[in-house]
Amino acid sequence: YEGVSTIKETGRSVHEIPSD
Amino acid sequence: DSCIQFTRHASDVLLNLNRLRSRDILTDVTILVNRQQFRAHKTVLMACSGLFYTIFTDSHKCNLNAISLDPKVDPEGFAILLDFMYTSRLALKESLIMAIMNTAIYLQMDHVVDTCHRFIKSSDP
Repeated sequence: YEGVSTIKETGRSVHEIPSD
Repeated sequence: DSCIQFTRHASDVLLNLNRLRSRDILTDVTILVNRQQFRAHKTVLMACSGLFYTIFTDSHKCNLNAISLDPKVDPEGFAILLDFMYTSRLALKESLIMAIMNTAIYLQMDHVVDTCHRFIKSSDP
């Protein structure tokens, strides 16, 4: 990723599996 | 060109793996510690512990669905380390610190052992 600008995304990245 | 880095991806995935563990979904091994049983995912165990890495990379042992640990291993210490593997949080209770450290030595979790050493040193008057 050298030379590629990186944008930070701070939100959830995947779905949330329910606890039960 | 640009790249989007999801900064909480690792912790989001780990949270989901822990939810799968708590619901016993796709857990593929039972760890027996004295008389207590712990269900877990081999991939998570071997990603966190040198001992489990050695066991599950051995072609004769990788298909085992139950592993008995040394009877000297403390189940409470093991439970804390298993929670750490799935949460990145290590609950260092003073009353259990030696059990946790000895279990971490046995499981070959060197970074946790170092952390326990530092915790003991910092608690020592």
